[in-house]
Amino acid sequence: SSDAIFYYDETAQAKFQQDRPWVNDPHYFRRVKISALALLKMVVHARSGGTIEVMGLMQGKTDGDAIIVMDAFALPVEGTETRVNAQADAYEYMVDYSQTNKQAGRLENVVGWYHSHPGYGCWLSGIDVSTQMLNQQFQEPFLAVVIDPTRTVSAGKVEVGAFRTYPEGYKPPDEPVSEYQTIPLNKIEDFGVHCKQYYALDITYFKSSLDCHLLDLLWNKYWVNTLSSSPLLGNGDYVAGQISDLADKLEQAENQLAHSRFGLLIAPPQRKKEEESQLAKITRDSAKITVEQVHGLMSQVIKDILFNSIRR
Amino acid sequence: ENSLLRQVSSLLRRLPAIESEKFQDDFLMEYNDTLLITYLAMFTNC
Amino acid sequence: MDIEQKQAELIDHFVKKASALKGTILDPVIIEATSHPSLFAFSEILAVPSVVELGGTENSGYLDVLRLFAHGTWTDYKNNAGCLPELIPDQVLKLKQLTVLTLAETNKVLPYDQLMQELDVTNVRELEDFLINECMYAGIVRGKLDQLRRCFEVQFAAGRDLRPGQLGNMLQTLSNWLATSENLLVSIQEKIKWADTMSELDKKHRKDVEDRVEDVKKSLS
Repeated sequence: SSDAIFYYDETAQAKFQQDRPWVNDPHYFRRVKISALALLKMVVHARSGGTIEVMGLMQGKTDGDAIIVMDAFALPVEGTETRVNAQADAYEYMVDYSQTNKQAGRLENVVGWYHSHPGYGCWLSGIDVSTQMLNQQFQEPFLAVVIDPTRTVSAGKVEVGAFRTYPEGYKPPDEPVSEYQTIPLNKIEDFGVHCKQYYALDITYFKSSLDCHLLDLLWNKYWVNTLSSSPLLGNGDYVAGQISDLADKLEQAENQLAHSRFGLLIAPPQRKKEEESQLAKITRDSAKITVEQVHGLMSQVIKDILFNSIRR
Repeated sequence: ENSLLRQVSSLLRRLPAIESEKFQDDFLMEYNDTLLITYLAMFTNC
Repeated sequence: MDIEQKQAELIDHFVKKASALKGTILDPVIIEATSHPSLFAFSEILAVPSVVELGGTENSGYLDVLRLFAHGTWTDYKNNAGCLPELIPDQVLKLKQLTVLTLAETNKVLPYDQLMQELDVTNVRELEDFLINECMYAGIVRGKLDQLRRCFEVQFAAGRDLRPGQLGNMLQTLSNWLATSENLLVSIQEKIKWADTMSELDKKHRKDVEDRVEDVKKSLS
């Protein structure tokens, strides 16, 4: 039954494409199911890009209000945040790949694109929003997935987000507060301006019985590598960047506090709350950085006790 | 079982995994750096 | 572990072969076993009754060779060359490989000078060729050759046959490791409990402060 999800019903998919239920409801798609294989490929590709943004496409199908991502493939483009339409370089590749897939018996269509935000969190920038809006105009159903490979390493879990944009001019109802994430100071404006233009979908994962078996074997092979690695050593640059960003944010908060020193007496209550929440955000960010460092140190200390304190 | 004994012997021979003054120095420095970050974070909290 | 898997079949083969033979006919089997490129363990062959029976006979020299290959080194052979049969080149190579394993037992960092002395090698190039071609490619050791500091850093070395008296030390080390791991687990559990307790106390304190702030606000208004 766990493998039933892999069955592709061409007729049902064609009918879904004809019905187009998403046209009347911008919030139609609410869930994303990503296969273990697709997730692994995306994360490995994102990690291989280092500090450079990479992108790729996802293949899959739909199932009611869920988009199911079965597989993913990388595109030969880089630096997706530095150009308006990085995808344009890879159109020929995309078309060739899709055609070859069909010839090989792979029936799934492209259902979305993924790209990486190394070190600055899972959200859609202005360029991403306009790209996704364009995709949703001409290639529905389409999904945008963002992966942060750097935070994946430091947090010890995959940092991934799946998003869909609202149509131009659509005013969304009040959204529930999404999970807080640290945004660096140099990206905070880009984040804030466009954050209301898209919404996040719930992500779940699935794997086949063969995937389970293969992943178990992979774990047995790679647990030594996993044990030997340390986020303290591997992510030093990222942590230094985070601390520097925190210092900048603190300075900014301090300046605002200084400017409003006299204003505090006559300031409306809302401004005070804003400052508090800015400081509260900074506190939360510093706690997150600290916790990740402490986790890294704990694992180093435990490994030292287990493997270095035994004398023959 | 001789095969098992040889494997165990080979494994135990790898302990301690690292034993050098340089490693101890680097390890303690990293330890102190992390504790310092924690300390600074406590200041930030306050 | 790979070495053991590779030589398990060979050990079986030679044990069966030795079990079926007796006396002088065992000599070629012993020579074949001690010169085989993939066999580095000889305890099982030493335990075969027909091999044990070689002791005290005119063929006891080959039994001594087998014991040498099980526990000894190239230096041991040189010191007792008069009492032992002459070794063929393949056996000499095998004994030198086993010597490297013995040296790696005591030290993780093996200086080139010590290795050259123990292995009767005249220059560094020859030593490095030996270590790379005969030891690392054979899979019996893994390590790094540090040319600047003239040493071989051993990361892994296959296990040799156990000498009498080694088992006690191994058991002691394993017991220490087990005790350390158990203590570590207990410490981790205690820390988890402490963290939970502190979290509860913090929440309670926060609630008390908030309640007091509310009370003060009410009394002021």
